Amino acid sequence: MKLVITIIHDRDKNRISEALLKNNFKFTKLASTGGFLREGNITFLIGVEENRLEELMDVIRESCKTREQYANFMPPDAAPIGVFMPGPVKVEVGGAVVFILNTDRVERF
Amino acid sequence: MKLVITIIHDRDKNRISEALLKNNFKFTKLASTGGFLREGNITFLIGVEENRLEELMDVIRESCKTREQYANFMPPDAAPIGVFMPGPVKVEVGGAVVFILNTDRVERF
Amino acid sequence: MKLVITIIHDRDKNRISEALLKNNFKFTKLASTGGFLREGNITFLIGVEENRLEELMDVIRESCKTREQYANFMPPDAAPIGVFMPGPVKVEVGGAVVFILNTDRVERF
Ligand SMILES: Nc1ncnc2c1ncn2[C@@H]1O[C@@H]2COP(=O)(O)O[C@H]3[C@@H](O)[C@H](n4cnc5c(N)ncnc54)O[C@@H]3COP(=O)(O)O[C@H]2[C@H]1O
Ligand SMILES: Nc1ncnc2c1ncn2[C@@H]1O[C@@H]2COP(=O)(O)O[C@H]3[C@@H](O)[C@H](n4cnc5c(N)ncnc54)O[C@@H]3COP(=O)(O)O[C@H]2[C@H]1O
Ligand SMILES: Nc1ncnc2c1ncn2[C@@H]1O[C@@H]2COP(=O)(O)O[C@H]3[C@@H](O)[C@H](n4cnc5c(N)ncnc54)O[C@@H]3COP(=O)(O)O[C@H]2[C@H]1O
Repeated sequence: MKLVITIIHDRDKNRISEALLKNNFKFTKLASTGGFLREGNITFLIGVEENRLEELMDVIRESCKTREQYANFMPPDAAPIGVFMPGPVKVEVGGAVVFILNTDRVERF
Repeated sequence: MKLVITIIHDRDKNRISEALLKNNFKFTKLASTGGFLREGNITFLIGVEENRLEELMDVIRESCKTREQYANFMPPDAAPIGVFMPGPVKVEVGGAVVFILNTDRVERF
Repeated sequence: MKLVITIIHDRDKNRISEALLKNNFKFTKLASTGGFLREGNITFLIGVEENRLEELMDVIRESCKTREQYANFMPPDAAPIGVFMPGPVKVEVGGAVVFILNTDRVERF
């Protein structure tokens, strides 16, 4: 079994949950925060049999769209010393970053 | 060292925390949500020396009971399009799913 | 790519976030709780190219100081049966515990 850890944009969370349910993938959701934009996102843990990994990747790819968004980095008073922050900047967000890990062993009690 | 990631039913969270403390295992807890029943559960991260892995598995097995529960899947208005949801269904919950990962290296600062 | 999972003391969270941003490391933050002291801490997920791993370890080491703190374990009524808890005890906290995992594959959609 592989453990897939994928970080999804908040906006795509319902779409991907429904797609995973429909395709009978088991998963767990954890609320998380992006390091750069400091916006809420969702981290999914998905244990998947190796022979269904490609199918899972298709489901993730299809349900997470990458798009552009304007971002205000920091409220002026919170800008950290030494990190130069310009005005609103266009960043590409959404989409998904997917880490695929080998598991040594998986048990169910 | 192995990194054990285990998802535990909310009801078992105190029982397993006490058992881990009593047996001197170090751990971190993360609030999470089940994909299917959408109920709160707990994800534990447990870094454990390889020679204590079986002992840890015993502790997890003993503290998490599997039992049956009735679940209402979706409030009628939230049911996603295309996913057929029957009335209350009996599912087996509780218990634990345990992912055991190899670590490349572990550091403490 | 390696997936680094590191658990940081709440007090160090801003310092390490700024250091990671400044050094152009991408990361995701998850609120978590310590098993022993039951205090809030932060779990960082950091996907990093292998050739920047040592640099990342330096950033983590420099931004997380280990220090001593007095801890009241349990409010008297919450002490679990069978676990002996003395009065306030000095424990060493802060710092960071860092798990470095191999990834099989990483995708971005
Ligand atoms: N130093 C930088 N300079 C310029 N632009 C930057 C940047 N760091 C991030 N961005 C941009 O901002 C978007 C949001 O990043 P954030 O860190 O808030 O939210 C991230 C973070 O939570 C997570 N993530 C991405 N790469 C990661 C990694 N290597 N390790 C851990 N988490 C990662 O996925 C979310 C979405 O990432 P994604 O790459 O799609 O989208 C990123 C990227 O397009
Ligand atoms: N497609 C489906 N059809 C019929 N019944 C289904 C189902 N998906 C889940 N169930 C049942 O519902 C229980 C709760 O699932 P949930 O996803 O809310 O909560 C799950 C989820 O958060 C996590 N989990 C289980 N397997 C996982 C996996 N492969 N990857 C990630 N998380 C997993 O552990 C919790 C408990 O799982 P457990 O297997 O003990 O118990 C499951 C299972 O008995
Ligand atoms: N059985 C015990 N007896 C005496 N003292 C004990 C103890 N368990 C923990 N401590 C002390 O209390 C500090 C806080 O532990 P806590 O579990 O709340 O918070 C921990 C936990 O959330 C996480 N952590 C540490 N080791 C871990 C591991 N092997 N697996 C998962 N999480 C770990 O990092 C946080 C800080 O750990 P750190 O080692 O720097 O600092 C620890 C340690 O100095």
